[in-house]
Amino acid sequence: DSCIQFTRHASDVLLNLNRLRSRDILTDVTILVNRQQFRAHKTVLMACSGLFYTIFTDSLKCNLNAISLDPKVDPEGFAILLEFMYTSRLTLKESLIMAIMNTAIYLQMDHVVDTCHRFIKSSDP
Amino acid sequence: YEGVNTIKEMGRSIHEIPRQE
Repeated sequence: DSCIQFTRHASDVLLNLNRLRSRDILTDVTILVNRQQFRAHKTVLMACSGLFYTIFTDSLKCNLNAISLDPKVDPEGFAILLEFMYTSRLTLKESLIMAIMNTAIYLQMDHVVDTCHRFIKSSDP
Repeated sequence: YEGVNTIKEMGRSIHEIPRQE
């Protein structure tokens, strides 16, 4: 018996999910951040964020098709974290690092928060 | 992502969804 592992399968699946998002195929929720709107797949949001996991496992909220986030959330920070969810790449612009970290705290993305902390400490002169 | 300094993070990136609640 043999087993073949396609080592790039996970990243290929993620790339296709991101293609589905950009073509708005089977996206099932709109995330409202201040006046900006982001279409996404609930399953991808739940897989990446503790906050969305809690929201969409709540039987009263799992059928919502629009979620407004706290107005303190920065839309640019959210956009960068949503891109990270679908690409595994976190773009850290100097001017946005705090907005990204605060949004990751809000979204309960602890591993991203820890990584941002380490990045800030390592880049402190 | 050309021209961007890319740091490879080998650690866990996201939470783990429990097998059951």
